[in-house]
Amino acid sequence: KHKILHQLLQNSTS
Amino acid sequence: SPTVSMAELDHLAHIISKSHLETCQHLREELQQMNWQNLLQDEVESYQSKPREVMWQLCAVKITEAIQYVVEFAKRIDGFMDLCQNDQIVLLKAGSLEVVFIRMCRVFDSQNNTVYFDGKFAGPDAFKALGCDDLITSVFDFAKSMCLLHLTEEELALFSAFVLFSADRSWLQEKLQVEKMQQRTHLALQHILQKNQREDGVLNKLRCKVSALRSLCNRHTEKLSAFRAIYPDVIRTHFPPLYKELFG
Repeated sequence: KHKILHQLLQNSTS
Repeated sequence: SPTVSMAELDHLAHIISKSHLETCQHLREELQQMNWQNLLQDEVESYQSKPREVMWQLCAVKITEAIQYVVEFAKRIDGFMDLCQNDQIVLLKAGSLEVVFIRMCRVFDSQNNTVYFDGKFAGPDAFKALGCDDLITSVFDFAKSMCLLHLTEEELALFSAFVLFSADRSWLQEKLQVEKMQQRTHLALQHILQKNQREDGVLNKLRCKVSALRSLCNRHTEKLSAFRAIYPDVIRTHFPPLYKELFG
């Protein structure tokens, strides 16, 4: 659940 | 209520404003350079004659792109990343589309009632194929009413953060912490409005916008459900995964 949101939140800010 | 110094409010306003400017997808100057170019009549007709599901998919893609910038906006606010991940997700699920609607006034031409979409400025008639004229009209009316407030980018940034940090969303685990951030953002917004010598009514008008935003998002969900009932496979196979995660 919410895999992509998790991923987006964990990626360092670009 | 917490005691926060003016310096702290200025700092918070600065951080939020910076995050907003770094993640606002379209610079106003960039759009001005395009001379706010409107769709030609045959381009409007071409959008109108698209199959309903194709236009829905196009809009889902555009909304998802805009939401990705909002996620980035949130991430650059220290207080947001200090929340537990459950609450970050809850706030984004509930608030990211609301922030997209707020941001829409930056790319909205009040005089022509058009919004920047897919490279040019489009009026409500261009979205006819979606089959939700009432929602589209409300979204345009909302953008127009936001434009009438003539907010600066800093005020817009703070209002966006205030909406994002809504402490009354369901399923928050650390409600108090979100509430604290929302109060601080509210104080910072109030402080900046006073500094900019805006009349007291502006803050009240912005508070009213909060319920308008919720109503728009609820209606988006309703329209999506109605669409899903007819085209479940289109959503499953053609809609952006993030859109499905947020609104599915």
